[in-house]
Amino acid sequence: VDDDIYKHDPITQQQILTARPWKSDNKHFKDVRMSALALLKIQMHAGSEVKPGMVPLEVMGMLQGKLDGNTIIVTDSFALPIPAGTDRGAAHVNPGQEAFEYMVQYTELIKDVGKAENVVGWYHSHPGYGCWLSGIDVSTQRTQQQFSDPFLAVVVDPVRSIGAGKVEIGAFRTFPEGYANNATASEWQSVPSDRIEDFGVHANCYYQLEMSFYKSSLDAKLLDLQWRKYWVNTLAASPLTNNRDYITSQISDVAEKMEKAEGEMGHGRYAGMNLVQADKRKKEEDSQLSKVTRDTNKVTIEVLHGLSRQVLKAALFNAPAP
Amino acid sequence: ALLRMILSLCHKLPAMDSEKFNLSYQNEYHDTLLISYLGT
Amino acid sequence: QEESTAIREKLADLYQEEENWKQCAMTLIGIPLDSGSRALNEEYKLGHYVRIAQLFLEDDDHIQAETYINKCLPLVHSGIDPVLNLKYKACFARIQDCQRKFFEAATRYYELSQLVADDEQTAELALQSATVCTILSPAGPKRSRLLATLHKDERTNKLGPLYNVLEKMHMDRILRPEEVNQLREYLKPHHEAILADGQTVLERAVTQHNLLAASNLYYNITFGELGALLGISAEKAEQIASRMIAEERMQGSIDQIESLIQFQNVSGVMTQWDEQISSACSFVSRICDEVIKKHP
Repeated sequence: VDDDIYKHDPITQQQILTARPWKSDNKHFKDVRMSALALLKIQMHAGSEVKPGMVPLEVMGMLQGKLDGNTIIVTDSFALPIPAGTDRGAAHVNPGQEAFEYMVQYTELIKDVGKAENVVGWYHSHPGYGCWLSGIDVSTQRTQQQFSDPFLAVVVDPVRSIGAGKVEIGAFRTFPEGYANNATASEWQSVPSDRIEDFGVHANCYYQLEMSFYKSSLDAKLLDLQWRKYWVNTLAASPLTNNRDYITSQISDVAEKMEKAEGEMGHGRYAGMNLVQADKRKKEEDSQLSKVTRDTNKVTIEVLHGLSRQVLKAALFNAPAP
Repeated sequence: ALLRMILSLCHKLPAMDSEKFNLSYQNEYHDTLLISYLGT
Repeated sequence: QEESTAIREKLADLYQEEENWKQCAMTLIGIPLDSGSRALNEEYKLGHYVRIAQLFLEDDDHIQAETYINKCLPLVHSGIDPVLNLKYKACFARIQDCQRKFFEAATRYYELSQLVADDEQTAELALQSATVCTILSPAGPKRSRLLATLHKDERTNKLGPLYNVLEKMHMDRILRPEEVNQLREYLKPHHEAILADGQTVLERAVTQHNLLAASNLYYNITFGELGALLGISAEKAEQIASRMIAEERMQGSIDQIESLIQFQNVSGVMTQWDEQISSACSFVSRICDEVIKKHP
């Protein structure tokens, strides 16, 4: 709980905006602190387009907040109207003209109601395929960082949030075009095979920031009042049942990746190759297979989590009366 | 009144005890174990 | 032909003033539209056929009206006069209403109510017709969606008793006979027609709705009880239920030996389990609150 963070000092903010330290250091911003309110609104907005038996749709919105040294503080968020029929199938969601107009109007109107925080970024969802930036996302974010810095990109995965039992969310900033980022390989990500190209090609164009969350004492009180609803719904939830489509898509994705890995191994074995190449190929196959193995472990562990909840519930509520 | 409430709570348990439920539960259980077996 | 057409149109106007709809229509039908000598524009033809269809509708002859509204089909396109377009749509909706295609008629009436939104009175009339036809249309998923659309439309809550029935149907609640009787003032003669099974259109629609509402309330029920709940005999309840299941407008299975209907609760047994657990946990919470209240 942190109430001081809610105090807004426009002079300090203006000084930071004038100094623009991020211009000289591409990795100036290292942390993000997001309010519980913003997190809830983002998760609910993203989750609103995930309906059982229907293809989940991407959503998009803006972040409001302020700066504090190397930290971007996100205090609130607001959804953007994405016109129905917008191409939302690929790993990007393009705001229509309507969304931009809405954003401009919103940022003007909030000043009238005394909300002093500026827009400090945008968020969008990748339902079911993890938190990273696609090619389109990278170029959108780069443009924003060029003209509207400081600007943060947040990606949330509402489908995996249900599977993992916690909000799958990531915050990113891009490097300028041509910046040679000798990044350490980003930690392993389970990315569906139909998006792996998009993920691989751009992985070095951006970096991930550490995320932490805060809430006000009022938020804490309101969330406590929700405690009963929370624990009743948690005990009465069946992720295995609710997440059936997602688990199926994960299993079919693992199967596809295994086919690919097997194909490459088979191909390498029969085509004549010299020793050096064999060694290189061996490494490649291992990395292919090891990625598939990690994806499989992830799915298996999530599914076993779901099952263990069912077994606990059966033990708690179905055990014959003593 | 409190005791009556507690008594009616006891009547709510076990939460479900029908042939159909046991079948569905076992199905889900076996599906999950099969997935973990496949994963292994 | 020009003179003959002019005389006929004048005569038709006179018949219309006398409200002699049939004669008026017959007079207009005598005007040749497709003879080679006169080149008539499509809009004139469309207006002519729509007027004849309207006259037959006034004369409660929806079969003839349909004949002439079908002649309009090749003439209708986006560029026609908006007023004529509205008349055409209104005619079409009324014909479907008379043919007891209530779901299609309701959809068209609702579309009309949005097209004439600036003319409050006409819009209200179209909305009222849309609501009545939705209530009369066969219970099932399609009707539920239309009920939800009408219920969300803030104009409907000015429809008085009609809105009450609309809201209860949307909420899947059972309709009481007194609520159904309030509907009668909104019905047209053909809505009160007696069907082959001896029920009126309204009674059949209400019975089917109540049956669907009962399927949300009970996991299973005997036909005797169900008949008592619906105000019909056990046999009739079984007949209507079996037809709705066969038409996939209701999920369930019938055990004729036991004279029992088992409603197939779509949500499935695992979801019911979660609901049971949720209610048990909420109960624990309530008991804890009571204990804390008595022994702080």
